[in-house]
Amino acid sequence: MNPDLAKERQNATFDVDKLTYILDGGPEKTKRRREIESLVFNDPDFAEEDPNFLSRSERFDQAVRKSAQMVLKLREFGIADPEEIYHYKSMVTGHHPDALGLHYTMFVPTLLRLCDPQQKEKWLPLAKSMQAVGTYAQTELGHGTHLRGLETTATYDPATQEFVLNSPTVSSIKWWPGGLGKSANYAIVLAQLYTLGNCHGLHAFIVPVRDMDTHNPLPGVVVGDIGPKFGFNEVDNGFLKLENVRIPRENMLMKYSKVEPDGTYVKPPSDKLTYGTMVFVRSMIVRESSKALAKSCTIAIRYSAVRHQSEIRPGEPEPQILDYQTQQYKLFPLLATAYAFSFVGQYMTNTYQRINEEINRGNYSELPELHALSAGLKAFTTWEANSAIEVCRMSCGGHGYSRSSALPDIYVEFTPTCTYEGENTVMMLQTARYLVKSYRQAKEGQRLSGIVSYLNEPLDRRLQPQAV
Amino acid sequence: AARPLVVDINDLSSLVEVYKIRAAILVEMAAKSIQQELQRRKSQEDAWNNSAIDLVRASDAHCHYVVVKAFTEKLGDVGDTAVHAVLSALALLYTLHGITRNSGDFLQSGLLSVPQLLQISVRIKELMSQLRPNAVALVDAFDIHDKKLNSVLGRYDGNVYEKMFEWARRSPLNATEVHESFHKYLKPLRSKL
Repeated sequence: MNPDLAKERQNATFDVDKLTYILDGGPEKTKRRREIESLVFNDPDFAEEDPNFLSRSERFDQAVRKSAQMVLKLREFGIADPEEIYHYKSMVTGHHPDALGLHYTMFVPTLLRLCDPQQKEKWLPLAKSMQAVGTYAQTELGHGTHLRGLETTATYDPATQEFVLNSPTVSSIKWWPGGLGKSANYAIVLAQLYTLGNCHGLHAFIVPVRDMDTHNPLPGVVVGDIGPKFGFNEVDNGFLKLENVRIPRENMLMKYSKVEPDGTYVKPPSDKLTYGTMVFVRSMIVRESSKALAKSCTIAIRYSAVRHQSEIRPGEPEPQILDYQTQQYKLFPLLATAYAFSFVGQYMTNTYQRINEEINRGNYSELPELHALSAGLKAFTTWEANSAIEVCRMSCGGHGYSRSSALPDIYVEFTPTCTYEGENTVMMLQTARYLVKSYRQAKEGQRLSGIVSYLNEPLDRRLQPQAV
Repeated sequence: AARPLVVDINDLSSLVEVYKIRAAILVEMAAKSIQQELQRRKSQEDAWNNSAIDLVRASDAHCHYVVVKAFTEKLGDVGDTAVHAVLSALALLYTLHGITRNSGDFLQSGLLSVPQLLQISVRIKELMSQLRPNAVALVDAFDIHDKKLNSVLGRYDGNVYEKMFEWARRSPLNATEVHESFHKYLKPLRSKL
């Protein structure tokens, strides 16, 4: 043990484990989390080459191998609780994304959310047995967060009771979905639905993209990897061009909205339901912000306790960098932010689960608030965490630039959160739409509920700054 | 009349109130900006776009209030005195630091005075000194396993330099003492110069 760190730990004024229990949600959860970690770290099947020393193809190969192992092991150990699955996976993948991540975080949850009972019966077993390895294809080369701008079309043909999926322009080519390039054989494609000459907006369709045996692309499907990125080397983010591909009517996810055999369209109870999975993922991203920040602060603060540099008082030995006020001013507010985001992440998760239960009971009244809260907190926390990771990296001086520090990896794997699942500025504007609407309702005398109820309070309250 | 709000910069609940009113004021400013645009005969869409900066600021302030509120409420669940003390210091640091980074909002809306802002800067320095002895313990509490952290700099045992040297030696470029480029390019270059 480095003597500086040993001394630091002796100086602590509180019981570290008790704070860990608070972060985990109780001692039992901490115990179970540590058990899951040891399952992974003591498993020789997860031994790996340092990805920093591998080519892109070798990294991708190693990542898919580990992902496949993970599926088998989760089953072998009977780990079924979503929290435990999430933790097991994050231990296996480390700082890097899971090669098959979108299959679990978007494809399966969307099937669960948008399939009617018959469709669930058909698709869930295929997805869980990995016969169908799926992804979620929404973003296009020329269109991202603004969903109404997406151009891919799904035109219903009542004569054959099929949908014809097409990428009408280059800008409509599906672009970025994780796993789409080389891994997935199915994609949930978001497309503008046309039936009986009318457009009914975005809907979700299950589209086969590769042959289930040979894994070759199917007729009318042009699919592949979009090439190297800033990070995410382990993920084959892909492109998908559909050339009048026909799929059966049953492949439209019809829990909420439907197309009858004759082409009649049945509206959903709320047009926000199609995006339900994104709301779930955004609320998860809030927690990712706190985790990325916790990792970065851990590295920067431990290293700042180990590193000695220059002098504060002439003649004295070189002090620890952490004794400089400037270093503290860089890192301690970020440390406080990591805790703040951990607790707001717990609040977001609890709020999501509470409102989602209401939605499952058919009560959609709080969906707009959930949508606004998850969008705003996702943007707020990822922007803050993104710049904070860079501050932590630079606080480590030159060694923060070495990949051995892990800070470059943490940064390049985290920074996409500011863009995917809703570009942050657009997210903030979506939250603002809800805030302005609530403000106007308050002005008209309506009693607001939930986190925006403060907009009912009079703004003309006098403030009495405390005498300094 | 609304009762006056006494702003005590050491009292988290009164600071949460300050963040809440800041958010409300910025939401009102954004809504009024849209209204003004509409009165200038702009369409709803153009009025919205011409107020977008205010709208983003309002959302940011709203989210900031949510985060500060959640942190403060969490303290209510903490029973252990020592842990409560260190988390309270962190919560106060987060809240006060947020004010210094957005001081314009708080001054412009009359929520805080200039002398109070100066007092906050002093308070932040005190809080950092107060937190210094617990800094490493606070990151240890995240309980991130070395194999997950995968960082030579952030190792739990702090043996940074030994491990960094080992790591560098394993780099593929060091697989041979002399890299092939020497014989392919540098040596021939010498004979031509």
